[in-house]
Amino acid sequence: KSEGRLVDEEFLDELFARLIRTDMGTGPANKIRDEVAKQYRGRVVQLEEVVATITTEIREQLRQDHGGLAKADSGPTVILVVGVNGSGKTTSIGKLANHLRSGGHSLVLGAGDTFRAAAVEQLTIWAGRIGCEIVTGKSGADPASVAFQCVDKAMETGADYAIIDTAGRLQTQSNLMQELQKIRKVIDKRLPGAPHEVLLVLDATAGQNAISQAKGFSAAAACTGIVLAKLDGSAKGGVVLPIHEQFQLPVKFVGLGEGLDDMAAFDPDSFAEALFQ
Amino acid sequence: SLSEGLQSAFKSLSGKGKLTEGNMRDGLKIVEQSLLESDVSYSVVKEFMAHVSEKALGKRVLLSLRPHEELVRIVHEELIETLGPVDPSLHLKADRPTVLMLCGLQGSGKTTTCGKLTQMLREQQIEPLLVAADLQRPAAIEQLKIIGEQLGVPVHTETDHQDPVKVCQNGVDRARRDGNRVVILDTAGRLAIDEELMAQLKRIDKKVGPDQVYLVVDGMTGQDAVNSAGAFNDALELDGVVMTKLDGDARGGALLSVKQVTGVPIKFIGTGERFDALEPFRPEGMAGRILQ
Ligand SMILES: Nc1nc2c(ncn2[C@@H]2O[C@H](COP(=O)(O)OP(=O)(O)OP(=O)(O)O)[C@@H](O)[C@H]2O)c(=O)[nH]1
Ligand SMILES: Nc1nc2c(ncn2[C@@H]2O[C@H](COP(=O)(O)OP(=O)(O)OP(=O)(O)O)[C@@H](O)[C@H]2O)c(=O)[nH]1
Ligand SMILES: [Mg+2]
Ligand SMILES: [Mg+2]
Repeated sequence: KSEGRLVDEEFLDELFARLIRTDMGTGPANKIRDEVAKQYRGRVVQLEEVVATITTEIREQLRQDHGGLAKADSGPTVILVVGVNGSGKTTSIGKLANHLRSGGHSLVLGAGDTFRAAAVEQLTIWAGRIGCEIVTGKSGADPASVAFQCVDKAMETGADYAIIDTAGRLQTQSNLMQELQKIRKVIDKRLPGAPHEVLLVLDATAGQNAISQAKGFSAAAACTGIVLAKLDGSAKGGVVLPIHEQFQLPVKFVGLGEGLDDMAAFDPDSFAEALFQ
Repeated sequence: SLSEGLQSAFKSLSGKGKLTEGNMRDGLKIVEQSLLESDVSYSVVKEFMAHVSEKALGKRVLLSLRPHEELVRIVHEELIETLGPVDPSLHLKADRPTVLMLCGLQGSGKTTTCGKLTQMLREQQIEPLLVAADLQRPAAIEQLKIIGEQLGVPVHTETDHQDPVKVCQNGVDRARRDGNRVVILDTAGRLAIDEELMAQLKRIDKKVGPDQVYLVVDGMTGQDAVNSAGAFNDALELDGVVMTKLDGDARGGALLSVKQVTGVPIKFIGTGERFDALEPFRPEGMAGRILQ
């Protein structure tokens, strides 16, 4: 058992460094540092014991309102997927569709990115690998019309789920944020109450800008959950903590690789544990 | 803003304009927090602040009539010096094809940047050969083919095997035969901690010997920037960095992290999805953004 350490400025700085490295941000890191200083200053403790206490508190915070995927009362459950460029939306849709298909559900994908080169081709390949229907439009087509047709097809064929892909965009692009609002409206028009789930895909390597992303995309598309992609890398994804606190937006899934099986339901326990490893 | 924060911090302390070392250390703390809020990696902030503190705690600054302005100036200058010097040249060879290789984490903007570099070269009357070396992501080859078509440049593709090293070698050989002045290798995104894929990248580097290796980094990257940039630099000895998606409101602290850890020039910044959205990097522009 290693020697205990005096909780002094050096100890607190070391703790602060570990908190910052998770990408939780200065606000939460300072708050935790101050609480530890208040509780332990001048005492002799194990750094790992303090980290374990912090981990438990984070685990508790994340366990609240940690719900699963939404389910419509009747008709297809419509899932809209949004997020900034390159965050992992299209790949996450492939993984989610695969997961639902393995659970015996039928689904229709909507290739709603009608802008980026080979975006439709990319999702079409995933649909082929999973063995599910996909609705596509011409290049440059109105994404809202693809969304409409996807929901329409899902209703017509009695599919359990409709998952709609959208083009990457930045929360600062107001015209593209308006486009998301329009897509939502059109979906709701075809099936009142839809979309039932709006997933914001966040790149785990993102820093504090993820908070601005959560804010902007929530305002435009009323996000209901987060997919934290690329968590198989060295980035910790700690920014979901201030996002959870500020917007009550829960992480529903994590992306753990580039293959169809590389997705898992969010587990607050293992996530909290991994933050400080 | 940082300047306002420092001004109010120092104002409340002494009306005579003379600061103690302790007062200045409080000011330095504010600067440190601001850099962390901008996503500069912790270890980079520490090193940067050590240089700044050395200058800020000198007699001249403490006795100045406007200490908060002095501190902002010192930080600004230190940032400009660290982010520079500037080098937007592609260092084209006179007598043979120049080989540029783009690498980086998944989704950072490599393939799109290939298009942007192509546009830049076309404006200099140079037609590059693009090489589709991402054999793994669905429709990656198709994506580069479409970009090539849109820009009117040839794209070398091979779909009958799974070896990116071979595709790159064949692409460079083809450029030599066809007389292309530039070849751009678009590689697959990969994790810096993926040993197998980092080894593959090293093999391409060794076999093909690119003249310029650019790391393409997402402008909104957080603390992990030091880890990934460090790993790519250790593996390949980078020649430059391209930072993308800076058209958003990310503060871009990863720029300082990547520059500090690799020491290689930030060549260009990406400011949009279209092919004309690539600018030569200017430290002054980014310094103000990181230090808001
Ligand atoms: N390692 C890893 N890579 C991922 C993960 N999710 C996605 N990727 C990779 O990230 C890159 C971008 O993924 P996409 O699904 O194309 O991202 P996107 O958000 O649809 O991108 P745009 O449509 O261009 O905005 C691809 O190379 C994916 O294979 C993940 O969980 N782990
Ligand atoms: N707003 C903005 N989007 C960009 C910029 N550069 C690239 N993108 C977008 O980012 C997304 C990912 O770009 P890609 O070029 O596919 O990224 P990549 O690094 O090749 O991805 P992988 O091959 O999967 O690793 C696309 O939606 C691009 O249009 C930029 O500077 N600004
Ligand atoms: Mg996509
Ligand atoms: Mg690519």
